[in-house]
Amino acid sequence: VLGGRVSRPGRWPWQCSLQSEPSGHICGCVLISPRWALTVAHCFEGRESADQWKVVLGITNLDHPSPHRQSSGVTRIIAHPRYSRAVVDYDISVVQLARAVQVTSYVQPVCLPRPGQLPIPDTYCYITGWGHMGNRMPFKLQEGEVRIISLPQCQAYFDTKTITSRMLCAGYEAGTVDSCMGDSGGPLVCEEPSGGRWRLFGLTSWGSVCFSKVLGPGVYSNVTHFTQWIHRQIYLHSFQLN
Amino acid sequence: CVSSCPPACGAQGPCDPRNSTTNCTGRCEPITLELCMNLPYNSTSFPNYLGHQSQRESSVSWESSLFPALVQTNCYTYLMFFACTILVPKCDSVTQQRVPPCRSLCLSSKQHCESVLGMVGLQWPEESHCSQFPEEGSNVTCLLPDPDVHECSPSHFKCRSGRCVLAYKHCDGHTDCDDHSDEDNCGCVERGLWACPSSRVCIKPSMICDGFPDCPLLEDERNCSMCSDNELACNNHECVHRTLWCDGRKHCSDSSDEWDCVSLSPGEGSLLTVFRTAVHYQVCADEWTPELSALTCSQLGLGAPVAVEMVPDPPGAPRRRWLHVHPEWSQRNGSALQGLLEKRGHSCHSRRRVSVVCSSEDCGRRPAGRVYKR
Repeated sequence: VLGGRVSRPGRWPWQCSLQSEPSGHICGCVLISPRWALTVAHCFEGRESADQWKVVLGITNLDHPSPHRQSSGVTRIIAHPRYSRAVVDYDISVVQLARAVQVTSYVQPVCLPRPGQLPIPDTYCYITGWGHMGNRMPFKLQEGEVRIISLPQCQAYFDTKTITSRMLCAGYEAGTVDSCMGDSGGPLVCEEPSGGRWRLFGLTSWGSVCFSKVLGPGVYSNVTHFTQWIHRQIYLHSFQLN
Repeated sequence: CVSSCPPACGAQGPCDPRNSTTNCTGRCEPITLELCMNLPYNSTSFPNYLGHQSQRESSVSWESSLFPALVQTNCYTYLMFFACTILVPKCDSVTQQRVPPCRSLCLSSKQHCESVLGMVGLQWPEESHCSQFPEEGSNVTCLLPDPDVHECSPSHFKCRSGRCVLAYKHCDGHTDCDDHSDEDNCGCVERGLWACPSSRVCIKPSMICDGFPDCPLLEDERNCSMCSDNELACNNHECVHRTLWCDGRKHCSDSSDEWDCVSLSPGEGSLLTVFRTAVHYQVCADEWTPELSALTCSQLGLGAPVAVEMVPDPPGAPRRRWLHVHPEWSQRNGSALQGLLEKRGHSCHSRRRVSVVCSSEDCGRRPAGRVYKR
C-alpha cells in the first residue's frame, strides 16, 4: 500500500496472507467463512496447484511469531472460468482451506455485499496489504483510505474497454494512496453507515505501475458482481452432488 | 536479496550476491513475454540487462510497462526492439550466451526518447547504461534492427502511419492514431465479433450461449436450448429431465440443476420450500429433526438455526405438494437437503410445515479497540 500506515494488530481480522515457498508472501486474501477465502485469480499464474500454497491469518508482522497466528493448507483453488490473463478481467478465485480456522478476535470473516449492493462513489473505504510501499516491502500490515471512483470516471482514467463491470476503481487522481505489488487479492472494505459492519466490495487486482510517477486509481475486482458465483462454488464443493 | 538464483547457478535457496548476476547466466529458453513475441529471434537467456532473473520478473517490471507506453509517443522507430533486447536478450543457441544490443541502438533509443520521459517526470531506466553494450563492428556480436523488425509489439496496434498505439485502443471510439486509422472498419463484424441486437456492444462469438450473459439485455444467452416438454434447460443450455431437477445429484455439467433448490420464504414466517422436479414443495414436519434444521441453515450459508417451528396448515388451506424426510436420510452423510427428501403417495399426516429461522453467520465486525488509561 502506497501512502498508508501501519495497522493496529487485529484491526482487519479477515486479512490473510497467501504464501508459497520459497518466496513466502505472494498475495493477500480475505477470509469469508472458516473454510473459505477469496483472492484474485492472477495470484496463481504459474502456481496452480493447491498443495504448494498456505493461508496465514491473525498476523500483523509477516516475519514475527504471533500467538494469534493461524495457518492452513489449501485444498482447492477455484479460479473464475472466464478469468482473462491478458486483460485481467474476471480476476477472482475462491480458495478452500484444508481446515476450518478458529474464529477469534484476530481471525474473523468479512461480509460479502448483498446482491446488487455497490459502494457509493466518492465514499471512503479501506485497502490493506503487505504489498510494496513505493520504496520498500513492509513487514507490518499496511492500511490505506481510498475514495470510491465511479465507473465512467475510472474509464476516463484508463480506457472505456479496459474497465469492465467486473471491476471497481478506488484511489486518487494523484495516486497518493494506492495498492501496489504484493497487495493483490487483499480486501477493499467499506463500513456500513449504520453500525460498524464491514463489507468486502473489492479485491486488489491491478493499476498503473504503482511505484513510478504514473498516477491514477487502483483497480479492484468487483465482488458484488461475483457474489452469486462465490456462493455457488462454496455450495457445490461443500455437498456431494456428484 | 529478492529472489533465488537462476537454475544455472545451481541454487534453490537464498542467492549469493557474488554469483547471482555476474558469472552465471542461464540457458536458452523460449520467449514467453507477450510484449516481445514478434522479435526476429525466439529464445532468450537470463538474467537480462535490467537485472531481472526470469521472464516472470521481467513481465511485472516497471520497464515492461514503461516501454510500451513510451512507444506510443513515436519517439523512435526501433524503441520496442531495443526494449526487448534488454528485457529478453537474444540467446545464442551455440554458446548459450545472451547477445547484447549494439551501443548505437541503445544510444539512438535514449537520445530520441529520454527527453519524452523527462516531460512526465520519469527517468530512463538506470540499468540500461549504453556503455555496457559493445560497439558495432567490434569483435563482440551485437544486435541492430533489420528490415524484419516489427516497430510495434504484439500488445500494440500499428497505425497506417506506422505509429504504435496500445492494442486495446483499437476501435474504442477514440482516435489514437495520428491518421485515425485505429477507428477505421470498427463494426463488430469487421472485428470478427458478434453484435448484441439491442446495443452497440460487440462480444466474442465464443461468448454466445456459454452460460454467462454479456449483452445488456442478455440476448447472447437466449434461444440457446432445444429442450423437450419434459426437460428443463441448464444454465449452460444443456437439457435435463424434470424429474432429475434438484434431486441432490448433479445432472447438468455445470451443476445448475442443483442450484437454488432450497429457500426460506421471506414474508411467510420463514417457511422451508424445496424446488423439486421443477415444482415448489412444502416440507412435511413429520420426521423432521434438529440436524436437518442445521443442514438447511448451513446449506443456505446462514449459520445456525435459531428458531424452528412446525407450522399447522390453516383450515381451508389450498392443497399442497409435500416432500417427506427420506427414512434413510441419516445414512446419506454429506448430501444437500434436497437429496434427503422424497415424494410419497400420501399427504402429510401432521399437516404441519417446517419453518426455520437461521442466525445469519456473523461477519464484518472488527474487534473493539482496547482502551488504555492515560
